[in-house]
Amino acid sequence: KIRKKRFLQMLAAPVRYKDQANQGSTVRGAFSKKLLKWRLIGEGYSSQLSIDEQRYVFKTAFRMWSEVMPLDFEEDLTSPMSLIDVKLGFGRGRHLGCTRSFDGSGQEFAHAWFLGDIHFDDDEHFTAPSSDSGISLLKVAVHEIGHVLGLSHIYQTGSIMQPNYIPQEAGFELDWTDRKAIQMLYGTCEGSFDAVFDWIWKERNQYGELVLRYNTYFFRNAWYWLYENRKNRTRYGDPVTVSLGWHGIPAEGIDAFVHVWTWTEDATYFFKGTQYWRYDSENDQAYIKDAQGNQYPRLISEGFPKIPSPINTAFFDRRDQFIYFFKDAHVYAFDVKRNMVANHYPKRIIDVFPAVVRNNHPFGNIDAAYYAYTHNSIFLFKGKEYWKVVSDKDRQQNPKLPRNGLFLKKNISEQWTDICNVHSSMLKM
Amino acid sequence: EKLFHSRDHSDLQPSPQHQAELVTDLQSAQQFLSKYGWTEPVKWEGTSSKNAAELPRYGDADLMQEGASISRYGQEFPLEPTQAPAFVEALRKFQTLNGLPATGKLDDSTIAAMNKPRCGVPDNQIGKESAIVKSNSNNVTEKASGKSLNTTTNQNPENGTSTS
Repeated sequence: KIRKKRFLQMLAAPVRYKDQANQGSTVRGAFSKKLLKWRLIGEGYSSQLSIDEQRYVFKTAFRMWSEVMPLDFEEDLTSPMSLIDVKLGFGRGRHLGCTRSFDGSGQEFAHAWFLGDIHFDDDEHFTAPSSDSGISLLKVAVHEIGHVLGLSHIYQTGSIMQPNYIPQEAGFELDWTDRKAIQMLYGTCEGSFDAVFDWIWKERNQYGELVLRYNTYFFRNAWYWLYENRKNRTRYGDPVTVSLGWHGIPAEGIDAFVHVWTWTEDATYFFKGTQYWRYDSENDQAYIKDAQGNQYPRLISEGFPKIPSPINTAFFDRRDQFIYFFKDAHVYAFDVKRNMVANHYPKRIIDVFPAVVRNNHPFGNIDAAYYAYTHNSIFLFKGKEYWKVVSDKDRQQNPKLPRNGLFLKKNISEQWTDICNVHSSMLKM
Repeated sequence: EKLFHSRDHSDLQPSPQHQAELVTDLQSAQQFLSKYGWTEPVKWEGTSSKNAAELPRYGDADLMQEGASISRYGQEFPLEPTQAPAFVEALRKFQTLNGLPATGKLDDSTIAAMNKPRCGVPDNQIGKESAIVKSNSNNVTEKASGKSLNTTTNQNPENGTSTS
């Protein structure tokens, strides 16, 4: 078993990175697999918490790392032990065949090995996250998992990898330092999206004035993230399953989201396949019927005549009040006032959204089209990259730019950071 | 059982027999510094039988350096000058990274820092970079005032900048 484990560890590809302080490079090992299996071993249960509590805490701890790095973790209760990547257990003094004894209550509370196992000193008073006293098992577990993944101690205020235990504050989360440290080893999260949009909502402020607010959402497969633009990260605890947050629309594989917003109309639509749904934000669910009594979902061909389906994506342009539907290499402009496709459409995407730099263009099969209020710009997403559309403001600064031109492509992960998958088993905690 | 009186066990008392030994003197401090890789990096392998073994043992005389002193019960005791530069250097490093004055003297605050609950993984291991964060920084500045070694720039977007 030891030989096998060492062999698997040898497969972990070392990652070279620039040591920015010294301009040298350091080889550091990391797991090369994308999915790691973990288990709380039967002979290593704590005497202080229920087994379910222990497993829940560890599941949460692994998930917290998974939310910021391109690695998934899965609790595996059935595979042979030799296939388990990380085994966790509690012990006192001499424990679990470990060469390092624990020292009793106080001082050391846990230890872990790079690419290996984690042991917790059961002489410590570990408590669940809901408790105000004792040592937070969650915080310790997150720290030790950091070692397993390849992190050393970090002497930085706020870092989970500080060597000393600091009592848990309310809402403990991974620090920005920790994110970057683990991403130095494993890279950042990347991937395509099905739909990206800003969801507008209204509320009254303290003066009774109606104010408009928005939240940014990224959809992929059966889950979604809320992106906190001011903090350059996703909401803690995301992704969430689509079905949990959005009721009455398909649970996965959304093609497009459109917010038609004019002086006379304010409607949000989800599209998938040949159908579409209108969403009722007040009741937080899809409408059952439209104003004419037609049941949702409706066929795209009925609600938007001459628009093909399925579509790749779409967005509503408030400047000309057209919905731009993208399919393959073409774009259809749909005039919502006249309820018909605009004259001279469909057109090639490259003609409506020309490349600013020659050949730097998605050409077709756009994944998502997104108007961002944060940036006052339209973005086209394809794969891991995006193109920003030339805005009116851009053209004021540089009149030579083509109208609706596409700037050079960039990585989505550079602009919207840390939008990371988690294992499907973690979508329901 | 571990003694408790509250319904939710929040006042759980550890058994006296299972209390960890604290750092109290030069020798235990030396062991602490060796154990966690401050004297020299530690080879940290779970399968190694040598790892937990013997730490280099110094006599008290070896640990003393001219000008060094130990603190017992709040007093400092000047020592006879002999050599243990490795120990003093390790102590200074530890003090610096823990936000203590880097005096090389084993005072009460240093002992208290050593006795804080901590992770069992050594701070400095063979083959691993030191425990100083160097990300997003061109320099790692050691501040003479004894403040913690930190990155000199903070690009944490959570600290203040907001978009319109």
